[in-house]
Amino acid sequence: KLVGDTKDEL
Amino acid sequence: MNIFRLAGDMTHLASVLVLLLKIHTIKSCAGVSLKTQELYAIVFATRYLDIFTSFYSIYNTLMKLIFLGSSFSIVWYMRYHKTVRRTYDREQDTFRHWFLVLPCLLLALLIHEKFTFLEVLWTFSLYLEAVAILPQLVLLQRTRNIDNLTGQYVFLLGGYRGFYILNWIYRYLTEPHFVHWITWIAGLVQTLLYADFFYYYFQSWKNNKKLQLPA
Repeated sequence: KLVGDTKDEL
Repeated sequence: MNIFRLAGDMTHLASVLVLLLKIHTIKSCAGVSLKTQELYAIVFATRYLDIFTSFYSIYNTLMKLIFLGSSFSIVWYMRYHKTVRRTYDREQDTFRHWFLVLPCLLLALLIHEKFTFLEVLWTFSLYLEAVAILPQLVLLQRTRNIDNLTGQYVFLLGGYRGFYILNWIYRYLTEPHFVHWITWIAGLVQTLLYADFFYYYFQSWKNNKKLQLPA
């Protein structure tokens, strides 16, 4: 889910 | 990572560095809203709680530390530094920003993607960031004389969210499952709040006159 997740955004 | 998001992060970084530079070099925070800075410190504190639990990339972690460090040090300067604190116009910066925190918290408890502690606080930080600039915009309208560093700060801050909207459009078009209504709507509301500031900023820049916001 991390790939499509916005959690990789600041 | 795409060019829009990188441009957004760099613009956001520039906005906090412009502000820190202003406060550190001229030892003055005239025209800067402490309320907005406190709201931003809360935004970063509640958004980056996962900094210890989930590692995504060096860049991601480094930028989180920079944003946390800069927002808290700006608040520290404005509250406790003997010279800077005297230049804070407390009478003008009267926006009751706690009235922004509670509705954002309630909204995050109602509308979120997952009902977990981290996710609710992360969603809260999105809603709070959307409105965090309000005390600063109110202060700018009150003090009317906008020195160009504060104007640049608000301009860059608005620009960063504008780049993020382009980033979300790009990711929606290129990544099949990338749909995040909460992030998109909060980000759009935030950018719209800057719209009138942008209008007056460009007017003053085009006519090469001092930036004056209407009362």
